[in-house]
Amino acid sequence: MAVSGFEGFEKRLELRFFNDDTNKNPMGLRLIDFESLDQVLTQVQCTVVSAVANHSFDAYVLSE
Amino acid sequence: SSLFVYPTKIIIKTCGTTQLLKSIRPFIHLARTLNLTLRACRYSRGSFIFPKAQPFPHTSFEDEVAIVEDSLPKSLRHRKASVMTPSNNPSRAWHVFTASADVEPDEPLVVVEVCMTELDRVNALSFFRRRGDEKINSDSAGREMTRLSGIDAINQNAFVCDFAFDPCGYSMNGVDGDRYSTIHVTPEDGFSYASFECGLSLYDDGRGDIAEVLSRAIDVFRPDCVSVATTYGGEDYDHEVTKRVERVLAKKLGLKCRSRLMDEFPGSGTVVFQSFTPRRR
Repeated sequence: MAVSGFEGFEKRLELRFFNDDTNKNPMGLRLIDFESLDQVLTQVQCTVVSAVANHSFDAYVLSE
Repeated sequence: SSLFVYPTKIIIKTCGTTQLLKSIRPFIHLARTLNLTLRACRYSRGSFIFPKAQPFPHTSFEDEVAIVEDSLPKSLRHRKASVMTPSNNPSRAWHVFTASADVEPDEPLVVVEVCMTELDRVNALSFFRRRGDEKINSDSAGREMTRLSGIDAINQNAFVCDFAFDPCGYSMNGVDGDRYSTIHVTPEDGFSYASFECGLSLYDDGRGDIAEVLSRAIDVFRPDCVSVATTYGGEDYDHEVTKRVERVLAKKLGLKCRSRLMDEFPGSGTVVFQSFTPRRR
């Protein structure tokens, strides 16, 4: 927690990958298991507090 | 904060003093286990309200860029870092670093990132948990905040996944086909902040779409200070979108566009950064 208040402005990172074998692996990054995602988020100092998914992507609300 | 995972794209957006850049290497490694290789990376942020509270390397953009560059494979040859600084308000700059393996950008979505401060105090009250509803869990309280604030009207086709923090604060992700949207709110007076982000396409009157969605999102918070970063990751720059954004903010909130900056990023498209403050009365 910042000394005088909670920093609002966010940091945003986007990583895009080549999709040369989506025929073989249409789910792509969505196959990353939750434990692995959670480990990465722990390094960032975040945890998942809510999640939703549809046929296109997975969306997670995080908390610091 | 939010994380979105598409088959070939990961977007992670965090606030506070998180160590976001530490996620780059592990994500690239996890992707490699699925035979997916990195094509492009984009890191962006506004200007921190409390920069001294940020841990290294987020204390300076130069340090951030050095850490990001060090985390990326050499194949991402086309790189650029830019700090888009409004001449009238240097403390509200937009920081962008991009790296790409290809010189041609290919992201079909246009991403609109809105940062709002000095939120309307009455509207911001929607994002405080009410005394006596401590027994309601964060999901239910989040749903109540979504309804109370009118966020559910921004895109009525979207499924909203929301969460209320304690004693105040709010986050939501919207899911609508392959379109994502996200809102994060810090309602406390003195450093109130709200962000709204969505990915939109310019086809099928997407321009109108952007203006309409932006109008509804701004209406929820009625901020006194707004910045809008529009990223064309593959589409050509569209001046009509820029004009509509300025028209919406002028009409809805009486905000005047104080600065309009544009920059090109090799293999990663074009970014337009507009900043708005109230028209002098």
